[in-house]
Amino acid sequence: MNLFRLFGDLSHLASILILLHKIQTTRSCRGISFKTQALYVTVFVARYLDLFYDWVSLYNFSMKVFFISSSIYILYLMKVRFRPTHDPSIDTFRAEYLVGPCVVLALIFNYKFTFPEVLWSFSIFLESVAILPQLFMLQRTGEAETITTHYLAALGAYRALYIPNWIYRYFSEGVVDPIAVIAGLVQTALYVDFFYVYFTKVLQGQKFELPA
Amino acid sequence: RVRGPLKDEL
Repeated sequence: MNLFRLFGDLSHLASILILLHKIQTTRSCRGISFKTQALYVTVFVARYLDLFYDWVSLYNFSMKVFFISSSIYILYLMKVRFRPTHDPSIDTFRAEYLVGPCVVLALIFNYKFTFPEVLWSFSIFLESVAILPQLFMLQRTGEAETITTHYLAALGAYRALYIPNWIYRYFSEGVVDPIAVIAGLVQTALYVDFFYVYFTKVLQGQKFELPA
Repeated sequence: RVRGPLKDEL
């Protein structure tokens, strides 16, 4: 474990806590894409089911349990508890256009053609694009609550921090995971636009608003 | 260099 990865994971943890805090305090899931959240549940379940048969560490185990359970809890909050505050008419990105190609990619690119490995690859590819419905929604509405932008910033920071982590591991441990690295680079690139507005507006105390 | 999945990552 290096500091990049530790802070990356902590940032990921923070992003989920920020999202939960936003939903609980505003008693609303306005501005949050249900599709993105549902894709994250798919990602976590597909990747972390190994927690039942592969022991890595207590840290790894607890994080996996937290990510699976919190993402399912968020779906519950959106679909049941605060259902009236969720407006599906602006959450229009076609998630099936993401899932389909990721299945195909996972069947082609994997480290071993076994069910758990293909599932693992699928989760890596899907995670890299799971944020698209959320970013698309932001683009469509052209604005976001500040707390929602903090959520996205923490999530983007988590991805960005994994890149120096891989570089570090390549040199210190001699290991490289090309599938995770390529998917991770794509995923981080998707945040570039968002981060530009976040740094130039939100962190200067202005509202997150996209030019018309 | 070892290529493969880093299963200790989240």
